[in-house]
Amino acid sequence: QIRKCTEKFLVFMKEHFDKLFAKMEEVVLQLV
Amino acid sequence: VPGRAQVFATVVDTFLEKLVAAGSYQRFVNCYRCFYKLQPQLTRSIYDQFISQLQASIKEEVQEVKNEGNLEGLFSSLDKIVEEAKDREEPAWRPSGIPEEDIRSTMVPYLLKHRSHLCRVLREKEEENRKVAESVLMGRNRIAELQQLIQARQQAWQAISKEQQELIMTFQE
Amino acid sequence: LNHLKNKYRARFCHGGRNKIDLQPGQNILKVIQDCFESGS
Repeated sequence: QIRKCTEKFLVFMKEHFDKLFAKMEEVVLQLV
Repeated sequence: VPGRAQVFATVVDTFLEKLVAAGSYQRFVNCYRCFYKLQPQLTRSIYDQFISQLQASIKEEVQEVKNEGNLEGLFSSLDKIVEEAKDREEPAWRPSGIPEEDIRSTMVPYLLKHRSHLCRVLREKEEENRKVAESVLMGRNRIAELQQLIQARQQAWQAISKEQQELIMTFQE
Repeated sequence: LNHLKNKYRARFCHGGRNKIDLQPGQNILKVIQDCFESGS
């Protein structure tokens, strides 16, 4: 049950991480 | 205007801030609902540890990338280049699309400058050689003069000593 | 990290990214916040 919860949380975190990382890359490319 | 290094640091901090906002405690509890019901304090401390380790490892990773690429140094030199180019009106040089043209346009001026440098050095050397040759000739002339002087002195001396012999002969007779 | 590098070139080269117009004197912190806010 815990593993299922963890996978759910991690999938969610990874999605947000990728989205935010892409934004960070964009901003670094343009401003730095 | 903040330098690139500062902008980069701000971007990374904002990234972390948004990441933590996304992975909120609420979200965490939603995922671990049953566990949370059983152990709310433990859930909280696990969440806090997770978030602080996540942030620490991301910061560490970014710092490692910065050290590897010497980004601090590069950011400031990039700032300097942009600063220097501020008052430049016309667009910076761009490749013409004909590589040999670009090579020629950069190499020819340099090679011409180098050639004129070598010509100047050659002239200086030739002048130096001329001076040295001149002083050698002068030295030779001086030697020839001195040899003639020696010869003349020697003949004069021989003449005198010959006369001296004759005088002695005369007195003896 | 190779998968990042391959896609990176495509991302870096595609022109149509939403240009961040930085007005002189604009508060860069705010600009960065907005970039992360903009839901794209």
